[in-house]
Amino acid sequence: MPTYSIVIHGGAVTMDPSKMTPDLEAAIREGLQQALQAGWEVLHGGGSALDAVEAAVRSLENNEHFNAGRGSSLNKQGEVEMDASIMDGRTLRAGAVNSARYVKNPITLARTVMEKCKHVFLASEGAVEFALQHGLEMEAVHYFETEKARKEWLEIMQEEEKEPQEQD
Amino acid sequence: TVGAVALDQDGNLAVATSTGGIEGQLKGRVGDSPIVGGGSYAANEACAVSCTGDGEIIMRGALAHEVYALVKYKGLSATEACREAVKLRDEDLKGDKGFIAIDKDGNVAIETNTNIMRCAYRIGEEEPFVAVWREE
Repeated sequence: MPTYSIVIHGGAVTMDPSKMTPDLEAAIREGLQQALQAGWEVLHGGGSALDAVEAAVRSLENNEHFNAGRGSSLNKQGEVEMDASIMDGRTLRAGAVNSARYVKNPITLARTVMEKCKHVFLASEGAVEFALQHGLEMEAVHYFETEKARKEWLEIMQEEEKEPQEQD
Repeated sequence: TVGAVALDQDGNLAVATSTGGIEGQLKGRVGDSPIVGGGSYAANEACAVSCTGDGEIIMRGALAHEVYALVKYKGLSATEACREAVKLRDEDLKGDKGFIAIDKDGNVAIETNTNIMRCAYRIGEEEPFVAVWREE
């Protein structure tokens, strides 16, 4: 059988190990296993690398323990804005989106851009309109926001408020 | 940030990268993840690469394309290329960097300078590997 393989990541970071609780670590491992399995099944069944990476990333986007899709960080206004890209090594075709809101799976939007748009990269409202035009699954803002992200956002905002104001 | 790279049974490579950005970022901020050659790159003749870490650093180094170029033009393995990209101009590009890659022969690479790299891989029907810490 020809070689096939898949590698996934759920983010690299330098952090205090004590912040990684056993429960969180277990949840992350389970999420990685599920995403790997989703992509591997595509490859094992003879599917394309493109379908495999999309399946794996969709799984991670749907898991609140990873910073993408559900569980995304919040910007300064407390909003979720998501970026994604996909690229086909066979053809060098690519699709990308940034600052997309409401779209459940930004990676599928990036793939839709790659396959159904004359452009490579769509941003913010344009990306969301393109998602709506192509019937992609959308979610309300509260779907993406997790308690953990909101707590971290509050901490950052409170820290910023402590800094002395420079205007008179 | 999350990402995936794969090689299928027809010898085709692909990459996907997705992110929710960074906590408290300015509205409209774009990281490396959607940038072709920044956070993602794939070409069948060399490798597929997905990046994670400090987006501004990865973008300035065009690090996904850097890994591709090191494999294609310098003849490095995916692991060697990712290792070089982690160290590339570290005096100017200091920050968290993590890479996953697969080359055209199905060799997998995972390299990072962080203590946490949530990752997993599976080659053919071999047992899957899952890790959270770099040392695993």
